[in-house]
This record gives sequence, structure tokens and C-alpha cells, in this order.
Amino acid sequence: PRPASRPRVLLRAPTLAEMEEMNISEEEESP
Amino acid sequence: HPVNIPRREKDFQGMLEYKKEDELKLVKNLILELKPRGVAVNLIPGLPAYILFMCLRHADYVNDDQKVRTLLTSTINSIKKILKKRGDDFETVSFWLSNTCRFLHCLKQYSGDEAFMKHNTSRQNEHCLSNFDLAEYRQVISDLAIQIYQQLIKCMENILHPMIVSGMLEHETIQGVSGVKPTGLRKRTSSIADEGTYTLDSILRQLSAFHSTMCQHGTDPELIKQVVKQQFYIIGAVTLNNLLLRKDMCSWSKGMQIRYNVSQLEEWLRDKGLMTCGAKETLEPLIQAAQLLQVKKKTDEDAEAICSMCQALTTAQIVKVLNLYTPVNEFEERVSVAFIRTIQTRLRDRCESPQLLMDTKMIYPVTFPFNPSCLALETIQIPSSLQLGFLTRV
Repeated sequence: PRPASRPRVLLRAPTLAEMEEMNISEEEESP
Repeated sequence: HPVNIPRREKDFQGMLEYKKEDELKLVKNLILELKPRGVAVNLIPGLPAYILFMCLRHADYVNDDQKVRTLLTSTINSIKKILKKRGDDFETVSFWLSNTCRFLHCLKQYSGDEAFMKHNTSRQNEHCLSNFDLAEYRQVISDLAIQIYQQLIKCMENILHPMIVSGMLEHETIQGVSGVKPTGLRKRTSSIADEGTYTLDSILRQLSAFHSTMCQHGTDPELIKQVVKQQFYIIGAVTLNNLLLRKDMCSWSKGMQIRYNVSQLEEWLRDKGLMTCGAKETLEPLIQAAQLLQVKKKTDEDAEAICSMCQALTTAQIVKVLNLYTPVNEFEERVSVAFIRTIQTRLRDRCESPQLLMDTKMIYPVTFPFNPSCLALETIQIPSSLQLGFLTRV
């Protein structure tokens, strides 16, 4: 069980548009 | 000999362990190649969402932030990809809207945030995320859900649009009312629609098909209400716009037909338990236009009655209907210019748009009220048809 005193670490997230751009550039890079 | 000891459900923690290298296979089998009408038709509603969330729980449990991120990113990108590929298929879009919403609800329900834990069992509280706060990813998923919702609305409108003018205005179901054409000649009556003609029944059947599919997919009831409200808005707006541009639609008998059709739509709402979703209110401009076609239009008292009755119509719309109004026989006169001027004078102080036509592109803003699930994650079993044997129940 997780101790209540330990805070969770906030994971920063890109916006949906940024994810889309990253996805497009990954697809362009891959053969 | 190795002994296979089946674990009791109380021993499962409601997580699914997977290897990083299996992530692509996971999204491929669960999202990209899953057919709503195929194996998915037998799944419990929201199962893909629960499976993805249970995988996420495990990545969180082992404190692997990179694994959490890549799973979320792959999930979001895969859903977008399948919707780009099959975005004109209503079932696909509805399926992923309901699963995206369920995924969002899981992220909240098991976030550890007390505001979302009020309806949790103690076991569900034990299943909250251990290490990571995914509030920012919840926002991304929410934005994705909004995009999918808008896509669903467009998909439905493409199907409904061709039916509306025919079903709401042109096809006549009330026998004897429209026996006389505006030109004075008697029409051939027919209770059977010509082949290829849409009727009001076509519209009602289509609305029922949409509703049934959304229910089967486990779409949140509050979301279904918003979808139906939007559907009724488009039906009302397209019908009214057509009426405002056609002289042959502006007669007493057409007003009667429209009021009958609207009553059938209201009956449909009643039958589905949707009378409070706001859908009926979106038809108010059309209802008032139909009433305007039927009321007297001669005296100052008539003008006052019209002005107080037509609160949902703009001055431009009222004046247009009056100008287009066509008597059905030689005993009735057209609306006089003086009467129309009286109406305009009475309404001159209204602060409103000079727009004549309703905006058929308008989409009401959507919300996704939190809807926690009572499903116990540790009881979920994955059907073999999903081909996810590489996931391990933990």
C-alpha cells in the first residue's frame, strides 16, 4: 500500500496538437 | 510436475503486466484492428478502456514514467489513427467515443483525488494510481473526447441531412389536409412514399438506430442526451431554413403537417426517456414557424398575438414567412403589406441578429460529467478473441 504522505509525481503532458505533430514527424522519419 | 494453481480473484490486483516491446502489439490488437461489429460486439461496454487502464496501472505501479507516457501517447495516437481511417463509420466513432470517455472516467476514479473517490469501494480505492499524477494527461484525453464527439456529430449529420427536408416537409402523412395544391388543383393522395423518398418514419428509425448503437457501446447517458439534443437541433434548423426559402412550404396545411411531425419526434423522445435532454426546446423556432402558418394574420390583435408567440423567431424570419405565406384557396387572402409593416413596427426594439437562416453548422459545447464505474478491475477477464495473450493478469 502506498503511504498517504508520499505525493504523486505530476507527469507533464504535451497538448493534443503537440502529440499530433510529434506523431507526424515520427511517421515521416520512419521508412 | 509444474502445478497450475488458479489464482482466486481476490488475489488479483486489477492490473495487466506487459513488456515494453509488446506495446505496439497491444494498441494494434486492441485499437487499430478491433472491429466494433466483429469481436467487439460481444465485449462488456468499455472493455478496451478498462484493459488500457489496467496496463497503465501496472506501468504506474512499477514506477516507470516512460512506460506510462508511451502507453498514453500510443493509445491517443492509435485512436486518432483509427478515427482518421474509419471516421465516417458511425459505429466506429461511437465505439471509440464511449471507450475514450470510460478511459477518462477511470483516470479520474483511480487518480487518488478525493473528489473522484466518493463512490469507490474500499477495494477500488486500493487500486488508485500509486506513483504518478496524470492530471495533465486527463486534459489531453478530454480534448480527444471532444474531437471524437464533434466527429460523431458530423457523421450523424451526414446520414440525417438527406432525410430531413423530405421527411419533415415534403412527405405528407396527414390524409385529407393537403388535398388541394396551392394552385387550387386537387392532388392525388397516396399513403405510400415513392421509392427513394424519405419519410418521417425514416428519420425516426435512423434516430433509433443511433440511440441503440450508443446504448450498446455503453455511452454515458448524459452524453447520449447531448447527442440527441444536437440531432434535434439539426433537424429543426434544416427544416426551418428550407421552409424560409420555399413558398410552397408556407401554407396552413404545411403548418399542420409540421406540427404533426414535431409531435411524433416528441413521442420518440418520450419513448426513449429523453424528454428532459433539451432536444424539444431546440425545435421551438420550427414549432413557432408552423404556428405562424396557422394563426390569423389580419388584425392588430393578430399582430400582437404573433409577436408574443414568436419569441424564438427573429424579425427577419417572421417577416419572411408572412411574405411567403400562400393561401390554399381563393377565399383566403395573402398577408397584407400593412400587416407585415405592423409586425415590423412592433418588433423594431428587439435586439437580435438580422440573420434569416439558422446556423446548421452550430454544435453545442459538450461536457463529460464524471461517471464512475462499479466494475471491479480484479474481476475483468480478457476474451481470447482479442488476441492479448501476452498480457498477464496481476
